[in-house]
Amino acid sequence: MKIIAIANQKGGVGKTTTAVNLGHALAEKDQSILIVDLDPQGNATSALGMQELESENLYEALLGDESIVDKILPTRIERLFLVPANLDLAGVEVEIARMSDHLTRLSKTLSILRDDQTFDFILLDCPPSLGILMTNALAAADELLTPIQCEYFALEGLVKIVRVVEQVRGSGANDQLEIGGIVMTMFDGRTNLSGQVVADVREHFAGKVYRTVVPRTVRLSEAPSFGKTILEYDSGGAGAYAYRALAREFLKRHSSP
Amino acid sequence: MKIIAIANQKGGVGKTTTAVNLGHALAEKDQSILIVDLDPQGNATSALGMQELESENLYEALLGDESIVDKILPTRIERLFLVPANLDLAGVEVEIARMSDHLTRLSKTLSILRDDQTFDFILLDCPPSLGILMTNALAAADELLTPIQCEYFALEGLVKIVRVVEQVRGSGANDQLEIGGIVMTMFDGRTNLSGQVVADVREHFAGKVYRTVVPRTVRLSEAPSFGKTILEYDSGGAGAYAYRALAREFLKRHSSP
Ligand SMILES: Nc1ncnc2c1ncn2[C@@H]1O[C@H](COP(=O)(O)OP(=O)(O)OP(=O)(O)O)[C@@H](O)[C@H]1O
Ligand SMILES: Nc1ncnc2c1ncn2[C@@H]1O[C@H](COP(=O)(O)OP(=O)(O)OP(=O)(O)O)[C@@H](O)[C@H]1O
Ligand SMILES: [Mg+2]
Ligand SMILES: [Mg+2]
Repeated sequence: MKIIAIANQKGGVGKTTTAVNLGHALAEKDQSILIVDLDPQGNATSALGMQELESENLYEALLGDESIVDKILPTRIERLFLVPANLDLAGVEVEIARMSDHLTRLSKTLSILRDDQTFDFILLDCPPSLGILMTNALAAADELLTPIQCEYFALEGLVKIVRVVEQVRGSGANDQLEIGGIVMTMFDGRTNLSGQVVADVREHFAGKVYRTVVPRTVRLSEAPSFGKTILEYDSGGAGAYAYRALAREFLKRHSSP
Repeated sequence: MKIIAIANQKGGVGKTTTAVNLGHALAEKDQSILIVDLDPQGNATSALGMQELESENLYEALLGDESIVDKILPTRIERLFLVPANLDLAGVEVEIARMSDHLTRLSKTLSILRDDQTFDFILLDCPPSLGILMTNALAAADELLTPIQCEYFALEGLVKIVRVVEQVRGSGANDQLEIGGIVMTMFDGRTNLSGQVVADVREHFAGKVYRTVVPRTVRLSEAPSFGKTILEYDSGGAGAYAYRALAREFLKRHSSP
């Protein structure tokens, strides 16, 4: 069982889109997947059409008053499960900040799932921030999967996330943490910028960058408004093809020797 | 003098692009403008080509150890000034959380500027979050300017920001706060979704929505990599035209009777 934080503090780079669609593509390949929505916006929750159920969230489980096991909901998709989120989750940051173990609350909350091996992978959909929910995700994760848009600010953001990972490692909260993989998203063939950003990222991060590049497609931007993953909404299109290819590459990197 | 928070907790919707380009367009129209970069990513700082100067940031001023006046830097653009940001700013959230006045630190920091009327408008470029830096911006602002992408998640985000504004008003931190204006960004004529989102937003928020719609253009996504505003990088293009039109509308709404 591996815990993967899908994180990039830069906003709108495709974190939720990757969590939901990679999650579905892995479930399609017989993996048992839990997506934990750590963003008070609850986008992963609504992308799976489950916003009515957002009454459940991590708040009490993070404070230790309830078990995370009671917050896990099945989705329409076989082998894909979700811990939903809603706006109340935003209030937990101030509460956690005052606790002595404010960096490792999530790690403790998730530890029960490490022991019972129900899931092959737990995907943490992180909010766009450098706040407490994000640092908790980094402290709990085995590795980071970082989506990055093929645009300028995203490139700058990558340098910053490397620094944040070093800070989390240095703090002792998680000395195993590393950037496991980088996924290029929203590639737009019409602009030179996309090609330049991909070349730059491959030069600096070489083997960490997945070969699969997710194109910018209208279908991917439409799918969430129907509460469907791209594999449900447009199974034969370029978006679904890219996320299935990403799932294959992901499993190759994580298959136990 | 008015303090405008450019805020939307949804990531990647064009907050920084709007802060920088509206700021430049207003300065071009003889307004004296201060942009305060409240995002530890420091995107407004790098969009203005000032990342080398990011050693200055709000950290000490927010804790009351220094005055914000010492953090204000001139930009290349006449009448446009900046308080830069860098990664250290992320650490201030935990510090502020422990203070009794954790909601109004920024408001106190900015109060010196309210008294001396150097600036016509102060634009706060907010991080994509519901954390402490964001709530501080909402408590300090006279009104909110909310950029929203013409995509599904952005629409959902608008409902949430209305709730956050009500919470800030209810907390007593700022009972004047209101959503002043909504700007539609990254409009892409190729998709039906863009048109639907614009129609939906206009139906729910009527007079608050600016008539100007900012189109998705390659030039706008390229400009930050040169550290230039769109008015410098592609002054005759659709992006610069849209932000100049937005500045005209903005001034009409804010001209004193
Ligand atoms: N490859 C793609 N092609 C077209 N649109 C996309 C693609 N990936 C994501 N989108 C759209 O772009 C927007 C941003 O994506 P998403 O919400 O997944 O990013 P995020 O990083 O999770 O954002 P946040 O920082 O707010 O959490 C969404 O409206 C989404 O539907
Ligand atoms: N109208 C537009 N056309 C094309 N690209 C745009 C447009 N507006 C913004 N962008 C690009 O989209 C990305 C997101 O924009 P921006 O960084 O301004 O959003 P933001 O809301 O400030 O993000 P964050 O939530 O991370 O602070 C950037 O790479 C930017 O260059
Ligand atoms: Mg997201
Ligand atoms: Mg920004």
